[in-house]
Amino acid sequence: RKSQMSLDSYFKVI
Amino acid sequence: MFEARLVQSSILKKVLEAIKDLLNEATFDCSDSGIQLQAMDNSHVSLVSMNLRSDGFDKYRCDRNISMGMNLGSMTKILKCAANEDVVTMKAQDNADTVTFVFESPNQEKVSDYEMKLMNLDQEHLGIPETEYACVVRLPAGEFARICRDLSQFGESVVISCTKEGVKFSSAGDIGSANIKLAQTSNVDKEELAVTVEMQEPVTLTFASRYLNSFTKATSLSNVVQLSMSPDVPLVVEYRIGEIGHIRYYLAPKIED
Repeated sequence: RKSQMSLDSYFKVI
Repeated sequence: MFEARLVQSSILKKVLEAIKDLLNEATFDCSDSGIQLQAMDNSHVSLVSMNLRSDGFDKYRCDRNISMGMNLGSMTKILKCAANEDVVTMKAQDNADTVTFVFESPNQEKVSDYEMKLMNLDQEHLGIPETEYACVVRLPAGEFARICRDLSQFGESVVISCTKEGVKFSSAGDIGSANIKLAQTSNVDKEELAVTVEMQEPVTLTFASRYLNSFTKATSLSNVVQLSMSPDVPLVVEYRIGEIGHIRYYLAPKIED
């Protein structure tokens, strides 16, 4: 089973 | 004062078509260098990053940086009022709360202007690190759209596997499974028909087909699409916008629990 990652885990808010 | 004139209003229509599936509203950041837009969809799974360079416009003036929050549904209504061959000009005063779209017919006999209210959008900008991708695939944009459409019938996910031989797209679900393999084009006569792979190491990643399908709304902007992938990082799907800029979509992968 795969789960969808969020972009928040990869890119930082600036 | 901000003013940007584009002889081909169809470019702006296509750009809007390419983003309105993912976003309800977006901020257009205008500066001396051009117009930029960066926004995530509500679920923070995908991000749209668009750049239109000022030198790609037929006339461009931006005295002070302005950020214009636009409702994309309203903008779509307005751009539907432009004929494809119309010349479009976007205008706004400094600190304005409206933007004006002026459409001129090629013979100048019909001139329309539409004023749209701007929105104050809370916007989070994301820092996207410069990344050397393990695989960069270029393929005809129409072919990619077809593959995404065909595979979305099978399952919610599409697995993209890239090796030096080519790229494979797979999906599986209740009715069965599907695999589409594209080999690298051996001799390239026309670049827009070629499939090319630049590979440092093979990559296999899984993505939600719904988002891939949304990205293909940009197909009319470019003959070629570029997919950039590295293990465990978001996919980048890039379409060039003529000689004026690009639209990039970032999509977070699905990973094993």
